[in-house]
Amino acid sequence: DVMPTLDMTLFDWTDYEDLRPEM
Amino acid sequence: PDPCYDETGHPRRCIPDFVNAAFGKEVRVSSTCGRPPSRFCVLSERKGPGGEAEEERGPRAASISPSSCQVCDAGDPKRWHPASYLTDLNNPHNLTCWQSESFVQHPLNVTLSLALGKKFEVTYVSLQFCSPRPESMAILKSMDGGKSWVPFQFYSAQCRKMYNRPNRAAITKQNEQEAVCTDSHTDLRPLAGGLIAFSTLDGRPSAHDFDNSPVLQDWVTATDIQVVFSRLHTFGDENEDDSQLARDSYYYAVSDLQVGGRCKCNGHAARCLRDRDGQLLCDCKHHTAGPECDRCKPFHYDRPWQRATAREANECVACNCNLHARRCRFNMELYKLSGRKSGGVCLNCRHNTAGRHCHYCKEGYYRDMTKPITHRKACKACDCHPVGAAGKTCNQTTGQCPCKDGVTGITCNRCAKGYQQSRSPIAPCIKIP
Repeated sequence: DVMPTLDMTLFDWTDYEDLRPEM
Repeated sequence: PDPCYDETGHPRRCIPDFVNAAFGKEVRVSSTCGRPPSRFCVLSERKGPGGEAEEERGPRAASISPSSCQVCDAGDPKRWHPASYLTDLNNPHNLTCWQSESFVQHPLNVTLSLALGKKFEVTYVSLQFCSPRPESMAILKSMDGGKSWVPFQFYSAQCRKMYNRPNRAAITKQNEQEAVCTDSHTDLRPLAGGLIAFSTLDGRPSAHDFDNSPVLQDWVTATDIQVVFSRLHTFGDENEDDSQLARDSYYYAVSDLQVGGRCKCNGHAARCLRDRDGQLLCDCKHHTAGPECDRCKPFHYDRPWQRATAREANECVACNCNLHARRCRFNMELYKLSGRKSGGVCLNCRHNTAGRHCHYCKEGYYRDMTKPITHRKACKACDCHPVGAAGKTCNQTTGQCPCKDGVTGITCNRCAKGYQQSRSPIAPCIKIP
């Protein structure tokens, strides 16, 4: 089975704003 | 066929033809008769009753006397003796002579300066005289276009007094690059037609092993030749009351100045050519460059430049950069470590390559094994997932990015089996309970 690719919209960046990649 | 390569295309030593490097070149002289017109007289043997030359008894003057006085006139082509006659065609049946002003005597010198146009390896310097040979003269060379001069050879009947050098000093391996003074070739006779020929290698111990003697290779190298006439031969009659006739008989006159040698190209060119500015340059082969093929062409620095020998062409070798760099430099340490085979280091590897030969992919890229390393797309970006991967650098062979726990895929962009996506970008995949 091929797993779906990570959905970037699901991540909560509240505590990690400085790690958030530019998309 | 190119003499710098054999029948199979392999490089081999090549050298320009042996020439008289002085022929047709301008010689700058410090003194020439004829401006204003002046009288000169030719010395000749006094004949005995039977027409034969008298035997020399007592003073030399007893059998030699001035005769046949003529006029030197720079305004009359039949009576001029310009410096161009030194290096024109030397026809023994019609000798043309350069001639100095009369009685330019020591401590005054008369000099002849010849610029060869570039470095030559000089085998001999010869002068054929129309006058008696000088009592003292020096041959000098320059290796820097006439800025500095070093002596090549001295000729003098009084070596110590004139040049502060011993007569006919022995040449050993320790002083092969020194000028010698000799009293040979300084006899008054012949009164005309005498020769002085200086062989640059004659009597020098390493001459038979010239290929392996940097000292002698340097010794024979010259860009300019200078001849300094230091002292005229006289009979001592020039200061007598009625001495004008004698003084008019003492001068330097030369019919031919030759500089035998080869255009210096260090074994990497078979000829010298003139560039657009008229400058003489070697037609360099073996991936060499420079006026004397004295360095390697750009991008051919994989081994150090060397002069070619009879056994080995020592051609310059291109750096191996797998078509990813245009520049490289030589590193002696790497060259020694490689067993003196390769010392080239590529500079500014392009197409995301790295290494001294641009032979692997730089950080953040991996090797696409479906393409040869010389391909401009041989290195592909890792493209590691910004959240799923633990870093940006992938395995340079497989392209596998380092994945966080529970993440899988070449670029770490999926959750592994038994894991599901979380909301935390720190742990993007968590085990399914």
